[in-house]
Order: sequence, then structure tokens, then C-alpha cells
Amino acid sequence: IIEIKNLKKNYTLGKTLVPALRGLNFTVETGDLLSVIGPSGSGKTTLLNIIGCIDFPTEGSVRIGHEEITLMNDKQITQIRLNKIGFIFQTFNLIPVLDVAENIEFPLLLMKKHSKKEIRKHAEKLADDVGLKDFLRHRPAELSGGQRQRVAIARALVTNPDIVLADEPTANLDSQTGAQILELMKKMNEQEKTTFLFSTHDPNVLKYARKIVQLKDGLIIKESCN
Amino acid sequence: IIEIKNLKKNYTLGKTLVPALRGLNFTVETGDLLSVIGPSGSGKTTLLNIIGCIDFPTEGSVRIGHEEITLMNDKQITQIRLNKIGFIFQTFNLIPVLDVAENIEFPLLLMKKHSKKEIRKHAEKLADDVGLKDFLRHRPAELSGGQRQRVAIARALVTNPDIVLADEPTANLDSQTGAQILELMKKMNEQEKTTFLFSTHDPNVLKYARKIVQLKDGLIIKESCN
Ligand SMILES: Nc1ncnc2c1ncn2[C@@H]1O[C@H](COP(=O)(O)OP(=O)(O)OP(=O)(O)O)[C@@H](O)[C@H]1O
Ligand SMILES: Nc1ncnc2c1ncn2[C@@H]1O[C@H](COP(=O)(O)OP(=O)(O)OP(=O)(O)O)[C@@H](O)[C@H]1O
Ligand SMILES: [Mg+2]
Ligand SMILES: [Mg+2]
Repeated sequence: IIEIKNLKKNYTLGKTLVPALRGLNFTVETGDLLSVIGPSGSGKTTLLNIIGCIDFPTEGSVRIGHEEITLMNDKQITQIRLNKIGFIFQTFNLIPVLDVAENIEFPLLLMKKHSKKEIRKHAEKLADDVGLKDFLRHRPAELSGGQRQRVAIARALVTNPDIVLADEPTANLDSQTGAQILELMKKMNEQEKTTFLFSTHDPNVLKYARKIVQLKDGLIIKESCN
Repeated sequence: IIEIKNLKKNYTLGKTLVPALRGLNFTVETGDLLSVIGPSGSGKTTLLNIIGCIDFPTEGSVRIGHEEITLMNDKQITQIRLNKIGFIFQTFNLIPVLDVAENIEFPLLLMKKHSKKEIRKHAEKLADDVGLKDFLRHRPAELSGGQRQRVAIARALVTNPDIVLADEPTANLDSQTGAQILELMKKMNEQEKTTFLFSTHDPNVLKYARKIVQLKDGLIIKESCN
């Protein structure tokens, strides 16, 4: 479902070129649970942002569902991002003025496929799944770090996307709460065949991965099956 | 150096009362390496924010260096926060328009105790200690999550404070980079007798702790020596 060929990404900083990705090649099959690992600064977020159609490559090919996203226009990219992908940001990126329920249901309101009542019910179910049933009226600033992270997780899963990109999804969670989230994702993967691509430093997340891709300085140094 | 008695903190959310801390009692000796652990939402950040003089208690006593901070005025609190405490936020709180070197040296500029040249030299030394020697001109938005976290760590250590409060300091770091940071803190603790209070979910951080305080729903359920 995801095919990456010779993917390169350069950032420019004043006059300096920062090569964050230097030519990546790998494939993710439908229903895979793949984990990207590597030191801080090795390019994990950059890679996930490109697959998530949030950033664009400098060079190379990225196919999602056999469609080349580097050839798409803004409208097509927005459609893929909304309908096919769920993204859990390393920095959460919640909307500060909305409460927990409103943050989670937000992408469903954009898709306009269900009634408001059904949408709210579904969002509250996801809030309960991530342990935040008693925090629905809290705004992001009125939550702990790990609670904000869980709102971001629920928001990415609520649209039942084909692909979930999770950037360090358990970084702010204790191991028990983290396990609850990983079990939720595993269930989705078994029941809906959702494809998961994690970036992580957490050994507990790696236990759930079936494939592991190891990055170092913007290059893949190892691919293995778990 | 830190004495907590019957510490309570309530947040108000509309008409609801959220009791984040429900009466904590513990002591930290000078030169301790103490770790606070507990599930997401158990009150770790709330506790560190109060000891760090960033937030105030609803009830109870907090002594730092035998001085009762709940009886201090704003000016005294600001002095303690600047001169005695280094704080590493769970959300980093870097200044977006300043680059890495400028963010790290910022508290030293506020203290006005050294020349600008000395301050910049010291800030660049700390940047090198946390592995960011090649990123001095990057702004926070031009850094990875773990690189931003390391800038926040360097900024907290650069003033050589009596007490360092570190809220999940390794959450965005791979284990090798995390170990580099913990070794740096251990060295400071041995050489300067700096007191460290970590909040963490990371088992690697716990290895460095000599005391562990376990929180659950705003109460201490266990205190142990490591
Ligand atoms: N401003 C606020 N208003 C209302 N409730 C709040 C506010 N800030 C925090 N809380 C609540 O207080 C409780 C403790 O939060 P705190 O941030 O201290 O937890 P934590 O142990 O640091 O969690 P984590 O490991 O997820 O970072 C949480 O349940 C949170 O929802
Ligand atoms: N906008 C930018 N401008 C310049 N350099 C950037 C920019 N964004 C990222 N970088 C650099 O690209 C490299 C890769 O960053 P990336 O965020 O992908 O790393 P990462 O593997 O996610 O790290 P972490 O585990 O710390 O989150 C880093 O060295 C970073 O400094
Ligand atoms: Mg990252
Ligand atoms: Mg916290």
C-alpha cells in the first residue's frame, strides 16, 4: 500500500543544505505493522510527514495505494490525507479552543459522511477507548501531556483510515497506558486490516511491530522482520 | 533541600473541581537523584510545576532551602526560580525566534553575572554536551523533537542550579542519546552536588534514580530507595 523509491528530503537553513533523507527505498504491505527506529535527528518525523502528505519530497517516488503522490495537485493530496490517512503527530497538534470530544470528532465533521449525533457518539467511544471518558470537557491546556497525546491518537483512529502514521505515539505514556493504546491499534489491525507505521524509541511498541526499518542519518541501515 | 507537607492542588474546570494533588508529604535531600513515577494524569507535572515555582499550591507547605515558598511574594519567587532552579518542561517551551545557542544562553543573560562572550562560550559548551554542536543556528521549528528536548535540557543546566526539575526529559530520545543526557546529569550531581528531581516513564532514567516516589491519582502510594 506504500511504496517508497529513492526518497530524498533536503531542508535549507540560510545558505546551508540539511539532507534529512538521503535516498530511502522500502515497501509497506496492506495490514503491516511496521516500526521505524533510529537516533534523535535520524529522519523519522521527516519520513512520516512525507508519507502523510504533510510535507513533500525533494526527490524520489512515493506511492500510496499505487498512486504517485508526487504527481498530485493540492486537492488530491488533501483528499488522501483526510480519507485514507490518520496522523498522530509527535507534537500532538490539537486545536486549543476545542475540548477533547470536539478535537476527536473534528476530522469526521470535515468528511461530512455522518450525522452530528452519530459523529459525537463515535468520538466519545474513541475517547473511552483511550481512557479519557471523564475528560471530555477538558481543553488541551487542561490536560496532562499523556492525556493530550491520547486525544491525538483517538482523533487519528476515529475516521477508520486505511493507514495510520504514528510519530512516537507512546512517548508521554506510562507503560500500562501505552499497552492499552497498542492493544487498541492491534485490534484495529486485526479487524479492519488497518496498516500501521510507527516511529518510536519505545521497546514496548517494537514488540507489536512485525517489520522494523532502522534509520541513521537519513539512510536505511537495516530492515528486519520481528 | 525540598520539604513538602500536605501538598494539595485543585484545578477548576467550569463548575467541576479537579483534585490533581490530594495531600503529598516527602523530602528531598541535597544531592539526591529522585524519580517521580506514575500513570499518565497522576499529577507528576503538577507537582514539578509547584516545586519549580511555576504554579502555586491550593493548600500545604513547600520549603526550598528551608524557605517557605507559599509565603513569598512574586519578586522572591522569581529570584528562586532564576537562581536556584533549572526546569526542563515536558513541552520544552523554547523561544521560537531564537536559535539553539540563544535559547540555551537566555537564563544566563537574565542573571547578568558574566560577560556576553563568556555566556556564549558556556552555552556552546552545553550544546556540545547534549550533542547539538552542529545545530547552533537552527531555530526550534528547524529541529527534530528530540533535538528540541535537548536544547531545553541544556538551557536548564547552563546556570548550574542547585535543583534541576526534569519533566519526562528522555521522552523523545532514543536510548543512546538518553544515556548521554543521564551521564551528563550524573556527572553534575557528583561534581556539583546538584539535586535532580525527574518525572519519568522511562526505565532507563529509573536506573539513575537513588529514590523513587510513586504517584497514583494525586497521592503517593509508595516511596522506595533504588
Ligand atoms: N489546567 C487544568 N485544568 C483542569 N485539569 C487539569 C489542568 N491541568 C492538569 N489537569 C488535570 O490534572 C491531572 C494531573 O495532570 P498532570 O499533568 O500533573 O499529570 P501527569 O502525571 O504529568 O501526566 P502525564 O504523564 O500524562 O504527563 C490530570 O488528570 C489533568 O487532566
Ligand atoms: N525545517 C527544518 N529545517 C532545517 N533542518 C530541519 C528541519 N526540520 C528537521 N530538520 C533536521 O532534519 C533532521 C531530521 O529531523 P527529524 O525530525 O526527521 O528527526 P527524527 O528522527 O524525527 O528525530 P527525533 O527522534 O528527535 O524526533 C534533524 O537533524 C533536524 O535538525
Ligand atoms: Mg521526530
Ligand atoms: Mg506530565
